[in-house]
Amino acid sequence: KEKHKILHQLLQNSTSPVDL
Amino acid sequence: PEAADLRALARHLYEAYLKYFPLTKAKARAILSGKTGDSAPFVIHDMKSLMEGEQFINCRQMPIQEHQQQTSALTAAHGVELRFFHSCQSRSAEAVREVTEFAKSIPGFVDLDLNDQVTLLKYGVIEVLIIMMAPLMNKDGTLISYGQIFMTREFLKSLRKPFCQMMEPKFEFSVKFNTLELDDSDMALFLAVIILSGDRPGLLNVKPIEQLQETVLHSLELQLKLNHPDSLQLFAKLLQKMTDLRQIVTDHVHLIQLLKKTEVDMCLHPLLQEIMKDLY
Repeated sequence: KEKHKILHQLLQNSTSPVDL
Repeated sequence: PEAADLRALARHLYEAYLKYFPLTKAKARAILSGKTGDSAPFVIHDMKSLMEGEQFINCRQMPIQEHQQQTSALTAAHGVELRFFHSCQSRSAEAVREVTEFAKSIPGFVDLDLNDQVTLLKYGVIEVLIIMMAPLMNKDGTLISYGQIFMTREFLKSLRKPFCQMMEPKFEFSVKFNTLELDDSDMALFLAVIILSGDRPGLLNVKPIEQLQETVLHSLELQLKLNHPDSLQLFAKLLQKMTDLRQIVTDHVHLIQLLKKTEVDMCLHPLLQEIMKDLY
């Protein structure tokens, strides 16, 4: 999970985009 | 009723595509053929026009102050290529987010094992981004920065090594791919097929992915028959492109890994780093 932290966040975060 | 379901799926994916991807093929082709009235793109064809055009690049992604700091940090010798490469990375990271949202809109995708969703994106996203470049390209250059800029192929070829080698394979692929004349509604289905590839390394539960892909493949086949009745074997030709695509991605990732080793000042965007780590 740690290896793909941002991808996990992008997949689970349905409203606000992760700060890229 | 089955055909009606397949048509509904095609419509749904097309709507999601329009929702998440800001620059459609229809719009890109209008810009490239000069059919947008007075809003012609700014052309970058040499270092001078690159400097002039830089204000367009990244204006959507980065606060000005941060951009200036990064810019000044990269003004050493050879800085131009690295700075431009940095802008490309920011846009790519944003595009990964768009593709993720599109993937989530594929019926059944979010019900897959979360680790498999990650694997499908990790392996599929660069393939999707390369396919999405094709509508922005012609034999002479490519639109960048949401269609505001046209960068010539000759200029990209004139950059120092290995930067000059990065885009040429994508041009060669795109020029051939564009002869298939897909439109945005065909593209939406094709992108979903790519994302739902059941042979990605490390997938935990392949069967539901293959089942989803099969439905989308049927929808794509029907779509192409209806939308391109005179284009023989278009479905088969399109599926063959997926093989070429994997080779392009493998070469691209190797080139980035080479850059990471040879360019002292290069920093890779954390999201792209995550995707490319242990990829091929």
